[in-house]
Amino acid sequence: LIETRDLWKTYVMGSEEIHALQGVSIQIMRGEYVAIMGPSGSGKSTLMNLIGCLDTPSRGSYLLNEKEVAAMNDDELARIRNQEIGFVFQTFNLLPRATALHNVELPLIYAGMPSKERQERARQALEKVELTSRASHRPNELSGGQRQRVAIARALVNDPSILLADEPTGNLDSKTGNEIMGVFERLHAAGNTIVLVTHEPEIAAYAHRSISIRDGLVEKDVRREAD
Amino acid sequence: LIETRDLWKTYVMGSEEIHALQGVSIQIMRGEYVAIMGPSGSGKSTLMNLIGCLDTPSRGSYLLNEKEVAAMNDDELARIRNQEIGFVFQTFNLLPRATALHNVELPLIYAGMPSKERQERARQALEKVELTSRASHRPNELSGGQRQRVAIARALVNDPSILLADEPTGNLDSKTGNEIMGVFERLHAAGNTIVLVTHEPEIAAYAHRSISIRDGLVEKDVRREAD
Ligand SMILES: Nc1ncnc2c1ncn2[C@@H]1O[C@H](COP(=O)(O)OP(=O)(O)OP(=O)(O)O)[C@@H](O)[C@H]1O
Ligand SMILES: Nc1ncnc2c1ncn2[C@@H]1O[C@H](COP(=O)(O)OP(=O)(O)OP(=O)(O)O)[C@@H](O)[C@H]1O
Ligand SMILES: [Mg+2]
Ligand SMILES: [Mg+2]
Repeated sequence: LIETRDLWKTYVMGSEEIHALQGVSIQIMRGEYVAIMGPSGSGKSTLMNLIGCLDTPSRGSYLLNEKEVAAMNDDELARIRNQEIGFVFQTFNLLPRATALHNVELPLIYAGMPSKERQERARQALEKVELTSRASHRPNELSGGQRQRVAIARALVNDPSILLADEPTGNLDSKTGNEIMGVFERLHAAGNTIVLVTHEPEIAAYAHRSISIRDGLVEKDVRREAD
Repeated sequence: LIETRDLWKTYVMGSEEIHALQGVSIQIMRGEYVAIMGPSGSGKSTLMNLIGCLDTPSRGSYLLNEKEVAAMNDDELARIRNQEIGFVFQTFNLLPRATALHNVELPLIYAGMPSKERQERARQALEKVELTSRASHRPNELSGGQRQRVAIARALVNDPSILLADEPTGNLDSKTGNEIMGVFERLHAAGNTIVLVTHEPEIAAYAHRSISIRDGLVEKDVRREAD
């Protein structure tokens, strides 16, 4: 499903080169539940942005469903980002002037869904993250963790086959965090693929496999015994 | 030092009233180290913004150094915010077009420090959070946790007597998070006051007292035995 081969991402700043990824080769099969861990600045978000087709690598290749992403045209990429992948950003990336409901509706607007069905689906997604009472609030009228949950609802609303979540519980207390992990578990149990960046071991424990990144390289890749 | 009496914060949205705080009365003495915990949306950031003189209550009173904050004029409030209080925002609040170094210098610019000394102090603050190699990066050229650490350096640069940190380790791996807690410990050991919002019990364990907030009210207030 997801295969990267010697993936590099280099940022050039003046005379300095920063290698955020220095040759990452990983394979993730359909239906896997993978946690990505590692120190701050080690390259986790960079890797997630590449897997999510939100950025292009400097070197190396990335195959999604056995197709080279670099060879896809914009329409194909947009279709994959909208229909197949749900992305929870580390910094939420909500539209500041839109309500929580409208933010969650966005992927369905791009998918061309009629407005009545769209609103109903968006309300259901907000209910899953327990934010029904905040549907009409704009992001600056929500708490930090509530914004994060709106970003999670938006990533789930289009029933993605691949969920990419970058630190989805960073601003949540453990009870709310566990409720969100319960929502992810149901998505995974339905046969979908989940890749989750986290720095919290108790959140990584929900995954079946844990990849550790350090300085832009894969340091460890451990599957948990089936329990 | 910090005393709130029956503090309320109410947001009016159309016909709806949201009581983010419903009568909070707490006392924090100089030199204490307090953790504030509670579910997402319970009112922690609202309370921190009031204690940090960044917002005004709807009802009740707030005394800082035994002076009623509501009776202070703008100059006095600005002096307190700049000289006495260091604030780490849950959402970092960095200037997007300024480098990490310039963001950390900001409180010193307001304090009127000459530029050579200012740059030196800002570099020292960045060194404390291990970001010397990223001083020339703008926020969008930094990882999530690196941005958080720039926000921490900016809050510490003016040697505040009160540090208010809202979820300072939400985006940090445990090793980096513990290093930041080490920096806070040194600030506290020098006799300063620390108030820390966190949802991570291992971070709250650094504090000597833990206040739990639920639905805008104080639910629990526990001091750890001196150890
Ligand atoms: N400007 C606003 N207008 C309306 N409601 C608001 C506004 N700001 C905050 N709220 C509401 O007030 C409540 C408390 O918000 P606050 O940010 O203090 O929570 P919190 O405890 O910091 O949560 P978190 O742990 O998720 O950061 C939330 O339910 C939120 O929806
Ligand atoms: N646009 C950019 N220009 C220059 N350097 C960048 C840019 N974006 C990221 N970096 C650098 O690349 C490295 C990896 O960043 P990345 O965001 O992937 O880290 P991360 O593992 O997600 O960290 P965190 O856990 O703190 O979120 C960091 O050291 C960062 O400073
Ligand atoms: Mg990141
Ligand atoms: Mg908050």
